[in-house]
Amino acid sequence: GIDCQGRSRMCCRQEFFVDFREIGWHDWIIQPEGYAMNFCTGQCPLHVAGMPGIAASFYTSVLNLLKVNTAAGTTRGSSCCVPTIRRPLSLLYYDRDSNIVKTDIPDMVVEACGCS
Amino acid sequence: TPRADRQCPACGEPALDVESHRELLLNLAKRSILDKLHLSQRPTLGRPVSRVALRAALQRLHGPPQGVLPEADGGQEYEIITFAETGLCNTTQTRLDFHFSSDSSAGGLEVQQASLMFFVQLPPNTTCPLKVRVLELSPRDTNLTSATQHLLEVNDSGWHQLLLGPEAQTAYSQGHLTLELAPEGQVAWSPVILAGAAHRPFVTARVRVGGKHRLRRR
Repeated sequence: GIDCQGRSRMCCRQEFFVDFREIGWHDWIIQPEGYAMNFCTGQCPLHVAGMPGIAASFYTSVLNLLKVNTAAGTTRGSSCCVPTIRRPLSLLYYDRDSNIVKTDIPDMVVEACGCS
Repeated sequence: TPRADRQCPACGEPALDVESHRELLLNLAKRSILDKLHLSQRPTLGRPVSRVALRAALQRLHGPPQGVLPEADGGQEYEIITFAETGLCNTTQTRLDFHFSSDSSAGGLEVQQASLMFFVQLPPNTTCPLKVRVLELSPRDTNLTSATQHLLEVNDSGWHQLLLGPEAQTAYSQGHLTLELAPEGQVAWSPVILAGAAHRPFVTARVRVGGKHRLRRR
């Protein structure tokens, strides 16, 4: 996947960190100190559709271009910049009865983005 | 999801200014965490645990192996630490009360393993058979009766662990567990079960939400 930088408008992963202290949640969430949520943004031209992380081989690009040309006029604009790899977020927190809970919430952190 | 005009929302230029965009993302993050933890709002802490107790409890526990991801086809797993509230406490017995969360006692919760951790102080070079009774409310009155009991051989001063059996599942379903620790037989001295901040007894449980339901359906 590609991380967003500069003025590129192609599909990329934008880092976004939620600091629990900043939002006043540090009193009930013991660990970690924040949540690296991240999100996907950017454009997905049709010739990169179906290429997770964009950086696919030359052959995949050619195949996708052929696919686009064949399907032109029927499926225009249906490709989205979406998460392709995610990982869980481990949380250690107090619940409402002051029990301490540890859990892994699946699919919370966006690791990489690509065109659907 | 593509919009009606076939434009993917993630592909276009942000329609909001930077501050509103950030506010939106923060709210999304908060909502997402609360939803995944099955909470309608952030908990407000009624009975905060001291940092010393928390540190002691965490040091006693072994975390899951690093790099192991939760199983994709099961329910979400939780590890829960519940600190005891000591009730009746004298040289011959100590009673411990545990209150589990109301959301833990909701249906579909499967206790995979639960154990009691407690700190015993013994005179040097002594051993002590210790009886741990699991008490439950009898159906007709409010008296506590002994449901099951475990016998432990305590050889040393320090932290001790007792694996709880099926009674842990019952306790989590009912939201309450009462244990009684007492030395077995006639002993010239009595062990002291310490319950101060750094030695506060606790129950640790590994539970799964939704696992049973999925298994039944399959």
